Amino acid sequence: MNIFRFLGDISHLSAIIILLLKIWKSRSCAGISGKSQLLFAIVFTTRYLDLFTNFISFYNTSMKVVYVASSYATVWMIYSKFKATYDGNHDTFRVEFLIVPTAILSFLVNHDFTPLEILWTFSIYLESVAILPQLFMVSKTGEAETITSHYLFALGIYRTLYLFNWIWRYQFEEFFDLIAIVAGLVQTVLYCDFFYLYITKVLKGKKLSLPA
Amino acid sequence: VLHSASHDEL
Repeated sequence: MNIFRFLGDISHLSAIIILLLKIWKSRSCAGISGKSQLLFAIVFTTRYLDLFTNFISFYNTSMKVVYVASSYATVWMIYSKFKATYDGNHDTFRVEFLIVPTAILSFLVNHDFTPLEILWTFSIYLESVAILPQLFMVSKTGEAETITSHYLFALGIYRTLYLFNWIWRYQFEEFFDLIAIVAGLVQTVLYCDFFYLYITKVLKGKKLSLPA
Repeated sequence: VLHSASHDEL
């Protein structure tokens, strides 16, 4: 474990908690893409299938349980508890264009052609594009609530920090996972224009509004 | 080495 990975996990966890609290407290999921949250639930489910078979550490197991539980809770709140506030008209990204190519790619490019490894690879590829419906929705509505932009910032920063974690691990642990690194780079690049808007607008107290 | 066998990251 290194500082970049730890900060990355904390950033990821806080993003998940920020979103949960935003929806629960405001009793509304306005401006939130249910499709992205569905994709995240798929990402965690396919990545943590070894939750009960491969014990790494208490930290690892407990974080996985929290991620899976909170992602399902978020999906439940959006599509069930507060579905009246779900803005389906603006959440129109075609997720099949994300799921099918990443599924095919995980069969073609992976470290090991076994079910668990292919599902792990699929989860890595899917995670890199899972935020697209949410970013698409923000561009369609032309703006996002400030709390939603904090959620997106924390979520984007987590994988950016993981990039530094992989540099660290390559340097000091001879650890190198090309699939995770390439997918992490794609994931981080997708946030770039959002990062720019967040830093130039939200941090100056303005509302995040995209040029429609 | 392409990757470590065990996926020890979240």
